[in-house]
Amino acid sequence: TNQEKMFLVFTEWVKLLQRVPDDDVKVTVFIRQMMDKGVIKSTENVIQFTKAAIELSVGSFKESDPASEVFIAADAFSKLIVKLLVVQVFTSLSRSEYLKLMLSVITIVFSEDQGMTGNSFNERPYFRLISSLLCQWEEASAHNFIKVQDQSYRNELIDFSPEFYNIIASFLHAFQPIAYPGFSFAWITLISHRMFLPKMLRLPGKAGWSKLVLLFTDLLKFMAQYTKKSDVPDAVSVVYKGALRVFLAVANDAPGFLVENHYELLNNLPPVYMQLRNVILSAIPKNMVLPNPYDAELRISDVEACQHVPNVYYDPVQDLKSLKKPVDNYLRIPSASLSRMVSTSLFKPGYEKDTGIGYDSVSVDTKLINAIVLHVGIEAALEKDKTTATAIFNTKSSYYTLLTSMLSDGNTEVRFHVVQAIANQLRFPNAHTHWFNYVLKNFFISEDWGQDTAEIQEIIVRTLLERVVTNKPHCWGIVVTFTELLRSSECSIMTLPFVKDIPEIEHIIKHL
Amino acid sequence: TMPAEMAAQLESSLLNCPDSLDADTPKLYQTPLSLPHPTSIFFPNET
Amino acid sequence: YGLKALLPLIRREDQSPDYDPSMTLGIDLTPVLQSLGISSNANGRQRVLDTFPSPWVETSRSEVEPRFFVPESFTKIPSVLQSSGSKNPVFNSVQQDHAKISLFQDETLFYLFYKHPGSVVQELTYLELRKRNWRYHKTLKVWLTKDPMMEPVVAPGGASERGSYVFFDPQRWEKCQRDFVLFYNAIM
Repeated sequence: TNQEKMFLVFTEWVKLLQRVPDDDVKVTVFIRQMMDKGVIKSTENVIQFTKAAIELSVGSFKESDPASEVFIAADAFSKLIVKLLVVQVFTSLSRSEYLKLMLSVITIVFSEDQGMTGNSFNERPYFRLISSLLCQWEEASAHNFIKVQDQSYRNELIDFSPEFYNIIASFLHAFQPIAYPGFSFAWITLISHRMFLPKMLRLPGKAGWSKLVLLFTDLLKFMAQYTKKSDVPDAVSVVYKGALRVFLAVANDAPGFLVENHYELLNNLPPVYMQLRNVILSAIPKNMVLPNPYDAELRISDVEACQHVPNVYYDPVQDLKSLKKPVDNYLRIPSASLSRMVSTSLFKPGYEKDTGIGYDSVSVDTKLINAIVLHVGIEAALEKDKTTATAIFNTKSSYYTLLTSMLSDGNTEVRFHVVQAIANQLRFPNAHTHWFNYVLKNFFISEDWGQDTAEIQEIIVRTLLERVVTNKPHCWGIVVTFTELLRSSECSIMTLPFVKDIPEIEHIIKHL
Repeated sequence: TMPAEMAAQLESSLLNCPDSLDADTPKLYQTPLSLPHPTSIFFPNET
Repeated sequence: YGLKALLPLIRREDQSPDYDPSMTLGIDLTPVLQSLGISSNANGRQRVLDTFPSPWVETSRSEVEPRFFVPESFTKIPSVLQSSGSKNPVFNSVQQDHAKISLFQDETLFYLFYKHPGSVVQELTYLELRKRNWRYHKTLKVWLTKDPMMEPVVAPGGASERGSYVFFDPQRWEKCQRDFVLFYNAIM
């Protein structure tokens, strides 16, 4: 049958690659013959051939004895994919479509295998195929495809390379743990693969960042979904440990990625992962030296870096949806009706399970609250650059009063999530940290809350305290803000009833 | 709560978790000199 | 939403089953950072993702080959290893190339011996080093040769000798002189 012919051709390819180096002319002749004989001429045959190759690669893995080279066929297949992408001239199909076609066939076989065999599915051959594909592509693209003589052709491949990584990212998005739990650990290993993650972080023009945020979001959503308070399944806690190491490595190699994408990552991070939250929010731009946050002489307004507006890669205004107009109109011309419209739109249609510290469900739209708070901060920082600092560092400014109204109109839950959203902006020295530090300090000493004062103050203390009792790293902005409150003469935290009532808390505050 | 079927799949994924050897760069063609050869048991067998 | 919510986290003694502290308050990250090769001093910021073996320590049991480029200057070196003209020097096959092994310096032979265990090239380097009067010590697993400056003294009974020897230390990658009692049955 046609398929048996495909099996035969692929088997010959595997044998050939074991006998000659892959840059041997025989390899190119073999591919030339595959084309001339029509093995990969039509789309239909490409599908047939790919199906045969992936089935043989997986089959030979399952049948080989573990001690031997179980990945020979998978490695040969990944080499073939790279060769076909490099040596072919693409006319009817584009190079991207060709790669997507082959990966789609692999996805179908992968899905059937995963679905059919239940728990005896083995992720390793599929992992190896993609891992080797990344390694072989890296080798082919070394020195900007130096092995390709024709310059115009080289340029075509150089332009395609970012596309290659984004296509791989798209298929990894399809393979995410919530969709294919049997592939979870291979998946985490692939998104952090040495030939993938550094590349996606450093593609020119941040061309890989959107897909990378998507993949990290997939991971965080999976963890959020299955991190219940008490019995976190062992496998999920292993997932967490892996995620923590990956984020630490990203914070070390490419802190700018976390600095610019904190908003989206935190929208999907389970709030119980307080240390992981600190890791993400503590990322600071490379080469930035932090002033000592415990320095009693430190004045945040004197810190030069606080004049600079940090870049936010994904503009939260896109998440404001129908509230964009009311919020922006309010910032321009404040009115009670607009602020009420904002405050009443913060609730979700129903309760949603969410594992937090001290609560199990959420009835407010935390993502919307995060978006409003950060959007207001971004607009405030821009306003400061346009006009003067006093325009926004004053409790009468619309930026400040919008947040105030969200607290005074809101219930305890709203207040909690608004203060959390503000605390998420207290990071390294920048214009947002500076402004939100101002906001939180004034929230704390304000007399305008009436009988809600104690509640709002307790929420502020709790939000800051939970971030400093967590193991390091601690965010510079959090430490500076908390230190100022602890030293504040206007209001001594130690005397507040909600502190005195709980000895352990009182003891910690006194120690701090 | 994670369905039992899903928990089992996640469990089997953990058991089959690829390690750094799986992630290493493929070596298809071994030059004859680097082919396996019965060397003395006293020789180091790790690079 | 207040401070009481933090009590289950803070109270160490009756660690409530509610939260897994290693994920909420987290852990001391020092060992984790060390396992990643991230040094604490900020300026030593060495990139780690390019050689990231695996997300977990338990599955990172071997190094992985990072991306590397063969610099232009390493290719097309004329007349090295008897390569002609612009062709790259090759050292691949036992038939044609094994004689070239006598062209390598000692250090290159040591490198090939330690880098390619259990392979033909390890055997070839072993034979070549012996030709150069190096001897492999079976228990120390290092190569040694007599210090030409001094004749060793054979012990009565002839099973060993005491003298001054030059060892090649693969950890420090250098030759070093040592006084040593050499048992003849320990070398090969």
